[in-house]
Amino acid sequence: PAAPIITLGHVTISETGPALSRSVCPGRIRFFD
Amino acid sequence: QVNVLRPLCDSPEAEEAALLARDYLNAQHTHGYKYELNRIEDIKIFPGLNGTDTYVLEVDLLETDCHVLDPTPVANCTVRPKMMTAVEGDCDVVLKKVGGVLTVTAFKCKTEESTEDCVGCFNLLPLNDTAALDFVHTSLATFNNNTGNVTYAILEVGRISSQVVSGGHQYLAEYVVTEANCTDDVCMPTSDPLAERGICTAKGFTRSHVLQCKMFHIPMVPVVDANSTVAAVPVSPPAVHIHTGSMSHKHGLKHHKLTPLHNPDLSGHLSESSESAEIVPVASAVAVD
Repeated sequence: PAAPIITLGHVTISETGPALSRSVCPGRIRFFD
Repeated sequence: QVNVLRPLCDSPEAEEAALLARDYLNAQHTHGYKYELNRIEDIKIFPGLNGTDTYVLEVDLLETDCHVLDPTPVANCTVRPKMMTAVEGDCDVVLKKVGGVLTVTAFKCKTEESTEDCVGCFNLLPLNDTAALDFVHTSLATFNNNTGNVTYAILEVGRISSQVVSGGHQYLAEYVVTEANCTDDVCMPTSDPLAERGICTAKGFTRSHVLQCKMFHIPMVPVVDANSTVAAVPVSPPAVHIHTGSMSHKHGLKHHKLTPLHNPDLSGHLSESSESAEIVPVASAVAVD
């Protein structure tokens, strides 16, 4: 219960849950890496 | 328990915040070049009371070829290619959204140049490189020989780089010129707010070079400070222009850096890691007549 809650779009997950949030950031590269 | 919203880094919400941050960071400068957004690294939104949200944004910015005095919108500027020694800015930016309006409240930036090896490429030189500055002044003389009765002086050297070629060191220099007041052989930049300015690019050798200058008028407004001293500053003057450490070209750095720190509210959302550890007080607002 003490774990922070991360809301991802319409999905609410625990920060200790699946690493789903890793796939949404960083965003696209506009020029070069 | 802390609730954190994590919108997609490429969501319209993140893009809106990132572009606002980009424009705000560019507006802090009267030196150097505009930066364009390359990537949104991360975004967190902390919902607050009364509908006030705090955005914490990490962005990667790249230096463009538009000087900050160039009126060209940054979206129309060209990002410098990597082989021309790209300069990158990594910034943490804190924004507040109140009543649907986003404003920047704090930021912290690190500016670095690309360190990739590139044989035969132009390499940035320190902005106080003696030989390169000789080239700059020689090319300015070439320019002044073709401007009729008007003489121009250097306001700022933005970039100087060199490339080793068969004839020796070829230079590529970019600098800002403004109309000058001359007495005998000494010319100083004029303080006339209506003076014409220009951004010049010179390439070649001291004995032979090509020069291109883009001239423009920057709207200037008079500013009166507490001592009634009148000075001219560009319209929409920078809210803050903090330089910490050895940042100016007098210290031999190779490029103009982004303002490293602006944290008037001592926001705890800025990350610990930074080149700028100290908190710098923000100058109070200047009255504009």
